[in-house]
Amino acid sequence: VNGLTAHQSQVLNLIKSCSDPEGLSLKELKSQLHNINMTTIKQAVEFLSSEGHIYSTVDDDHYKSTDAE
Amino acid sequence: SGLTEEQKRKIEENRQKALARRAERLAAQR
Repeated sequence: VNGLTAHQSQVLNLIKSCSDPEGLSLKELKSQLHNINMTTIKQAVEFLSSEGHIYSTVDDDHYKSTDAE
Repeated sequence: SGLTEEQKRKIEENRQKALARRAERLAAQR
């Protein structure tokens, strides 16, 4: 629908739903996405970042969504 | 929040860059 794969959409939705000012960490993403391995999560994060859907915050491990707020 | 001013500044900078990338991608699709 939005040009994203199912995995990319899942990752984006979780990052969107996080209200923490630091955003969501890769570790937190992994703990909530049991069906996706870390390599796939990192690839999705990289893609979403390159498309401007998300951005890194305090370090390259934490992400927030540009669609939030 | 527990963020320093420097961290907040960096986060906002990254947000602006991401918004610019997003706008660029959307423009390219049209």
